[in-house]
Amino acid sequence: RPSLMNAFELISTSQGLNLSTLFEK
Amino acid sequence: MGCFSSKQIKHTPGYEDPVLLASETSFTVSEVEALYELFKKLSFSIIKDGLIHKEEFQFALFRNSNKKNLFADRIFDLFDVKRNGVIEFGEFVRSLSVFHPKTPESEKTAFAFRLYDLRHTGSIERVELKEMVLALLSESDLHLSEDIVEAIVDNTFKQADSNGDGKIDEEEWKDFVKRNPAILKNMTLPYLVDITMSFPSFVVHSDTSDAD
Repeated sequence: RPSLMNAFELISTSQGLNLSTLFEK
Repeated sequence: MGCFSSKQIKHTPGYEDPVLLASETSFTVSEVEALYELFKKLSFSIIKDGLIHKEEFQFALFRNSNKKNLFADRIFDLFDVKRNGVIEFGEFVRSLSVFHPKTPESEKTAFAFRLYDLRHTGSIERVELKEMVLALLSESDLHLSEDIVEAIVDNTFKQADSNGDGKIDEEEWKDFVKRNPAILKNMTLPYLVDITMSFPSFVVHSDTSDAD
């Protein structure tokens, strides 16, 4: 049920917060 | 004139001593040196001045220097401690240290709070949370009805805003994160412990004892 989703958990999946891509060659 | 010494080391502007940076962060000296290799790669990718500009940061994250993204903007702003529009080497290392697996959860929690406090008011307001949810949905091409977005924000606020004043203050945030540790998953980058393998630095040091 989408209404039970935690908004912060949802936000934390943003590509803009995924700094691991900085390490890709 | 053809008379350059190969030993002459020219550092990027704002370069700081790896020993000093290692003493202030979770990194070892050789990890800081490896980060310098990564930093040089990023900071010379478009505007070749040894400073990471927003376009270069966006390019590194999205392979697109023009891609606007609320969260990438927030990260960039927090990394840009001097707020002069660029990320210098010292800022890069100190900020990335928050993402080191060895950095205490409390530091990660505090960083995430500042990240999500979009308007720097000292609390995360409902309108900010909704703005971030909408930004995430738009970035992911997910379409949810207004009612569902409101329900997600309401539900999260019900759990996090324990005194019910319509905003999440830092104490409420700490408590909420403790109950929902998955929120901090993206605040740890396992890559950082292998950084010396990914970006070997060829500087040889007399003291390489990187004991914990």
